[in-house]
Amino acid sequence: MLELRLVQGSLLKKVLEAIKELVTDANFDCSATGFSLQAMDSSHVALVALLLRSEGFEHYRCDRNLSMGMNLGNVSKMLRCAGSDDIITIKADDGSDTVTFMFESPNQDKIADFEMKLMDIDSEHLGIPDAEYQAIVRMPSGEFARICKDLSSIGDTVIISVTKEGVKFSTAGDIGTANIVCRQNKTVDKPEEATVIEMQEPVSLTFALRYLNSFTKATPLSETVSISLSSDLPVVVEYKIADMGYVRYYLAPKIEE
Amino acid sequence: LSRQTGLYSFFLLA
Repeated sequence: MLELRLVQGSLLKKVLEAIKELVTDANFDCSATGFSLQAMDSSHVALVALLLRSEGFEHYRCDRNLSMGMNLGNVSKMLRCAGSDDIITIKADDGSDTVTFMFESPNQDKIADFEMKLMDIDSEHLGIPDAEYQAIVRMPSGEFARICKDLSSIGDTVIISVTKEGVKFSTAGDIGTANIVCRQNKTVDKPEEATVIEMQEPVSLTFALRYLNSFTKATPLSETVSISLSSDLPVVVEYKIADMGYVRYYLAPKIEE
Repeated sequence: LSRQTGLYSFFLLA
């Protein structure tokens, strides 16, 4: 028996919007730790890892570990029927081939339940070791989204270069080139507006903008984003979900031939 | 020219 009640149901709506472009079908794993997902895009170039910790739910009952295969487009269709202030409860019985999403309006005057068929999905879990990154950039998530969007109108790939002075995003295309430098800026009124660079050594890596733009669908989940870079690893783009967990995206770099 | 690498070049199946 599984029963997860989330008063801030809008979080779940935002999570689905953040991952459904990248991944079509995925297994949601439920354990005592929390509600999680790890899935790669169809080309095995990008991976999304979601964690919503059990403590973040108002009620969390998960009698045994459960893996529920879902089409994310269909989950999104169901969750779009929930109001933005609704309380969302996810329910499933052991051995059942369906999951139920229950939506309650804040004053309890409207209760809806949507039952969705589960599917069998062969999931490929990657072991992702903890790593020391050469550079970690924290910046406003809206700024990062704007940069990715702007650069993708010029080129297909971005070179992200980190030095002590700042982080540079560069692209080149048929019509010309573009460089955007964000300097370290800790002295802002609000911490979420800061750009902070933790650097062990300078690093420069190339990535496909198409994927980074897809990651920025998570922008509504967090005011800030962190970008962790090492020359021999996929980049990690992390959006923290307040008090609950995170959505992390991993993207394999492009390498000069 | 740059070549797109895949995640399997970096991570192993768990």
